[in-house]
Amino acid sequence: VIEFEQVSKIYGQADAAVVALDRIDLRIEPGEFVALMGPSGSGKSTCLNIVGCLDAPSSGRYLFRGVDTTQLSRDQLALLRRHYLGFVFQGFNLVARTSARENVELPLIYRGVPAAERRALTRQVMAEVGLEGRERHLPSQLSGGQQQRVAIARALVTRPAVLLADEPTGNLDSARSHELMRLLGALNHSRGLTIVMVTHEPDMAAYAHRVVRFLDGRIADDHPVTQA
Amino acid sequence: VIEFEQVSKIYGQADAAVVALDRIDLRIEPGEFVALMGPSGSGKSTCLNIVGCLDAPSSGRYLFRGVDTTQLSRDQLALLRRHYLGFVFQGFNLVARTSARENVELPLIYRGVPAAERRALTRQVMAEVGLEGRERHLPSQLSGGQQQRVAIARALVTRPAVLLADEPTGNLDSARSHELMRLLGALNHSRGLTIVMVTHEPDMAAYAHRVVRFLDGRIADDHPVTQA
Ligand SMILES: Nc1ncnc2c1ncn2[C@@H]1O[C@H](COP(=O)(O)OP(=O)(O)OP(=O)(O)O)[C@@H](O)[C@H]1O
Ligand SMILES: Nc1ncnc2c1ncn2[C@@H]1O[C@H](COP(=O)(O)OP(=O)(O)OP(=O)(O)O)[C@@H](O)[C@H]1O
Ligand SMILES: [Mg+2]
Ligand SMILES: [Mg+2]
Repeated sequence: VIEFEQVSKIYGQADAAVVALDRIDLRIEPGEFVALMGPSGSGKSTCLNIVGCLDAPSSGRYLFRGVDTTQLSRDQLALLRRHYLGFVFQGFNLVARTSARENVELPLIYRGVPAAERRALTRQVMAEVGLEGRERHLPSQLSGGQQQRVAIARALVTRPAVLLADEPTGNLDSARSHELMRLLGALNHSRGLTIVMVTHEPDMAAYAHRVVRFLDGRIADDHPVTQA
Repeated sequence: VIEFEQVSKIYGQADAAVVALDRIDLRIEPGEFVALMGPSGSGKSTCLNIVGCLDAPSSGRYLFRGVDTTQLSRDQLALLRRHYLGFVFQGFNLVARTSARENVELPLIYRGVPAAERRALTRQVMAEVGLEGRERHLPSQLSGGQQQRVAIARALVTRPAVLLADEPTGNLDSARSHELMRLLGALNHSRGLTIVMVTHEPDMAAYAHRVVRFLDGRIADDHPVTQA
């Protein structure tokens, strides 16, 4: 469903140019659970942002479900994101003056889901990530890990076809992290949710089927996870 | 140097009241390297914010170097922070439209350090965290882990007496994380830098002398780290 053909991403120009991605070839099938790993600055978030149609390659092609995204307009890309993708950002990107529940509801509002159904879906997914009792809190009234879980709930509430998660356990303690991984594993297994997850924690990558390792904007390694 | 006497922190009121900290007693001596661990929402950041004089207890006393901080004015607290404390926030808190180098320089400007000396100190500390070549980048042009390292450099540039770090390796890969811990360990050992570090990663806590475990706003455990 996700195909990178010689994708490069270059920021800046001339001497100041930064090659964030360097001719990446990558193919992810529906239902796969893939972990992206690699050193800080190696291109993981840049890769995920392009997969999520939040950014475009400088060169090469990115085909999503066979469609060449580099040929789509901004509106078409927005529609694609809305219907197929859930994104957990490395920095959460919650709306500040909006309650946790309203943050989670947002993608459903964009899809025109009626209020009663929105409430039910939101309540359910917030319970899945252990946020009962926090619905009315503003992000500033939540701990770092609670904010992270609001971001995860928001990405899952539309039951997207593809979940893109950028360091989803960075602020979670071990118990919460494994809890979340079991949830993602279950959604992947039972609903065929395709998951592309950036993580620097081997214990979390162990829940994936496959690990792709980045180094200096290139893919240095790509192999299945051997079940221990 | 850091003394909590029955410190409580309560947010909200009545039914909506959240007891973030529940009568905490804690004592940290100069030169100690202490890790604060515990589940998401257990009170770690709240505790660190009070230690850093960024927040005040609802009840109880916090003495810093024998001074009762609950008796200090806002200006006196600001001075205390400026002279003694370096703080790495869970969310980095970098200034958006300001380059990495200028972000790092900021505490030195507040201390009235002359420009030439500022440049030298900044260059040195940015090299210590592996950010050479990134000085002119804006936060938005940096990876998550690079932003985190700017935040760490900014906290260290004044060579504070006490470093307070809230999940400083949350966005760093394993190699960078251990590199940072070795740096902090060296500063603790060679300069007597007191370090209070929130982390949920046992591998990082292993660099500390002592681990304090939080649970539901209380201290559940407090013991030295046994050298493996
Ligand atoms: N807008 C930009 N302008 C210039 N350079 C950029 C920009 N965005 C990213 N970069 C650079 O591209 C490289 C890759 O960044 P990216 O965020 O993909 O790394 P990452 O692997 O996610 O790192 P981390 O693990 O630290 O989050 C980095 O060196 C970064 O500094
Ligand atoms: N301004 C606030 N209003 C209401 N509740 C708050 C506020 N700030 C924090 N809390 C609550 O206080 C509790 C402790 O928060 P704190 O940020 O200290 O947790 P933490 O241990 O740092 O968690 P994490 O590991 O997720 O960062 C949490 O349950 C949080 O929701
Ligand atoms: Mg990243
Ligand atoms: Mg916290």
